[in-house]
Amino acid sequence: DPNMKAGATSEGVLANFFNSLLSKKTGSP
Amino acid sequence: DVQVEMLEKARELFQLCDKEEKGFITKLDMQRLQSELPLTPEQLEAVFESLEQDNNGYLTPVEFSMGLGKFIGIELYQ
Repeated sequence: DPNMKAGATSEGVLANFFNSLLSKKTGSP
Repeated sequence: DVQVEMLEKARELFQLCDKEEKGFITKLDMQRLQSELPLTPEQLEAVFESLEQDNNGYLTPVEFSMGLGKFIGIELYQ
């Protein structure tokens, strides 16, 4: 069920994604 | 203005994903980030799918910004 998969995404993975991007951005001059 | 700052940040992050500056992000672009981010290809795909609004296979700057806004808790593009 693709909907279940999308639901399992949840905020944890999104948070991980955005936090990683943000730290990558600030990590480089 | 927090919203302007937010959009500026979203634009910068979008560019990190859209390395070829196409103006949109594909699932493939997203999966390529696995070498730079501590996420699995499955997780990156899940992120793509949760950010994408119209299921056309492209993630636009607007969709990306809305996703970031939702994550931070700021309403963008009402």
